[in-house]
Amino acid sequence: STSSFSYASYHTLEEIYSWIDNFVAEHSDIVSKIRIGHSFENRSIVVLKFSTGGPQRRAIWIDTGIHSREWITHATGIWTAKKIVTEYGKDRTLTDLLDAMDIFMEIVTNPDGFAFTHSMNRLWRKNKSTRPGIFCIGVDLNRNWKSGFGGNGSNNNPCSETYRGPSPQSEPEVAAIVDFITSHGNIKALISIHSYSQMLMYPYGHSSEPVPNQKELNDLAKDAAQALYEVHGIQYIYGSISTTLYVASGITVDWAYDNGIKFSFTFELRDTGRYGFLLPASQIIPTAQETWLALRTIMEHTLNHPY
Amino acid sequence: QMNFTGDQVLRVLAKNEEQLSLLRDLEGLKPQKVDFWRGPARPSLPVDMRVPFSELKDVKAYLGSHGLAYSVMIKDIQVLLDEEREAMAKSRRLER
Repeated sequence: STSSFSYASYHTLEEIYSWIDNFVAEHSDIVSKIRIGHSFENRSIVVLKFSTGGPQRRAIWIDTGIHSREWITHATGIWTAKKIVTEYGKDRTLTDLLDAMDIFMEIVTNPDGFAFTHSMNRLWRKNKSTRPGIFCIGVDLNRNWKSGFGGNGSNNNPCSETYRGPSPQSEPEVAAIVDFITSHGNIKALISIHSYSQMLMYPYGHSSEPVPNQKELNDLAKDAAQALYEVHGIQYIYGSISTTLYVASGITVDWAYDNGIKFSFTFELRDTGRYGFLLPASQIIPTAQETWLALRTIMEHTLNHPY
Repeated sequence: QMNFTGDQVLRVLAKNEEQLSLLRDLEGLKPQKVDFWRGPARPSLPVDMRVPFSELKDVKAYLGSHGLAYSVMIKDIQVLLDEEREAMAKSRRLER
């Protein structure tokens, strides 16, 4: 049962996967589990599907944990999944959304890396892929996408934390998402959640050129950041990735935008300079609560602005 | 489990592009030693980097010699990790 699960605590991969199974069993009318692939070390890559019916409906994609040491993102994803089922039928916006669209959530996007953070190195960021003749392990999964691959803000040195990998989508964790989203064909928003720095950003990362929908994305980011602020008074800055944070190539949201997903956003969750990746568990619920309002704002806009 | 006793996270505030460039040089000078939690991007953003205990003296000397102002964001990473592990264990007991 998920009733004894503490949403205010960090959990191992096994505990999260066990929670997912129980969660799906308890809410089988609205949630199902899809295995979209497997990791380099052959762990299952699992997606939760929230749906009230109908095939291939318009959908929203949310992923957390692509950088394995960013534990607050997995914890926020779990809380958010629970929030979706508890708010359906109560929250008008979410109910309208789920009556028309599906939500897909990938809570552990980098399972090998995440398991490694629990067993060997809490501060591991990349996946765990190895290649013959290469000493260093792992690829930065947020530099491995086929959009601006190999450009500035990524690294061709396998020992770098931002190593892009040998080729676009060479990593099974990335390829699984690409295959799933591409074959689905009706994903209208993609939100990739990272930590930390308190930012909400949209494409591009690989270029400082504004995207064609820059104004709409900026206005929406502003509204989402404001909704987030109103929960606990936490301020997020917002803007394009390249102008707000840094130039980064081969990243998730650039790929999403270039593949027709207009509402592509990435979060950097709490904090701004005290704990970094080691955010205490006591901040999981507040972080998730405020993130939810921002997510809800983006999801509502996606529902009301079909394209 | 890797031990991070004595490792620190330093927060550096670069004043200009030249200072950012000096921070980027650190990656080359200390390959795989300095782990940028927030990389050198622009002067308006702080740079956070995890420095192993064994490299602390060198890195702080490098920062000081180039006039790079810094503060200690996390004094001992292992202390936080121990607290985190204890909190998880406690929660696991309660869940059971």
